[in-house]
Amino acid sequence: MNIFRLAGDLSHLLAIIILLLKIWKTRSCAGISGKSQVLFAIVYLTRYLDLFTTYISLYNSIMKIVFIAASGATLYLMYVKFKATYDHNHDSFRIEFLLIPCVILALIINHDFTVMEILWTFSIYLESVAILPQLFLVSKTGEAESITSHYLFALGSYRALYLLNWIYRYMAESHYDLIAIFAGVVQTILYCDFFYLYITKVLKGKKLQLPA
Amino acid sequence: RIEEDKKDEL
Repeated sequence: MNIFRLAGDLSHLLAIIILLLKIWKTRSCAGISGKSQVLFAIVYLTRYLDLFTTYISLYNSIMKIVFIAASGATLYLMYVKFKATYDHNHDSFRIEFLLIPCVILALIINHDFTVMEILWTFSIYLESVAILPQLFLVSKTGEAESITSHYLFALGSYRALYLLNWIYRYMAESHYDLIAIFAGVVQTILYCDFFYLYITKVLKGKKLQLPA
Repeated sequence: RIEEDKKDEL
């Protein structure tokens, strides 16, 4: 464990908590893409299957349980409890266009052709594009509540911090994983446009307005 | 070597 990875995990945890609080407090999931949340749930379920087979550390196990539970709770709040506030017609990204390529890519480019490895690889590829429906929703509505932009900033920062973690691990332990790094770079690049808007607008107290 | 220690990341 290193400071970059710890900061990344805490940023990820913060993002998930911000989202849950936003939906719970405002009793509304307006502006949030349910499709992205479905993709994140798939990412966690396919990546954390080893929760029951290999014990790495208490931290590792607890975080995996928290991520799976929080994503389940978010889906429940969005699709059951506050279903009426779900923005169906703006949340229209075709997630099969993300799922299918990720499955194919995971079958072609992976470290090992075993079930666990393919699922892990699929999860890594899917996570890199899972935010697209959310960014698509923000672009369609043209704006985002400030709490939603804080959520996106924390979520984007998590994988950016992981990139620093991978640089550190390469230098300190000569450990690297090109699949995770490549997907992490793609994932972080998708947030760049949002990071620019967040820093130039939201941090100055303005609302996140995308140029029409 | 990469295999086992890759899985220690979330």
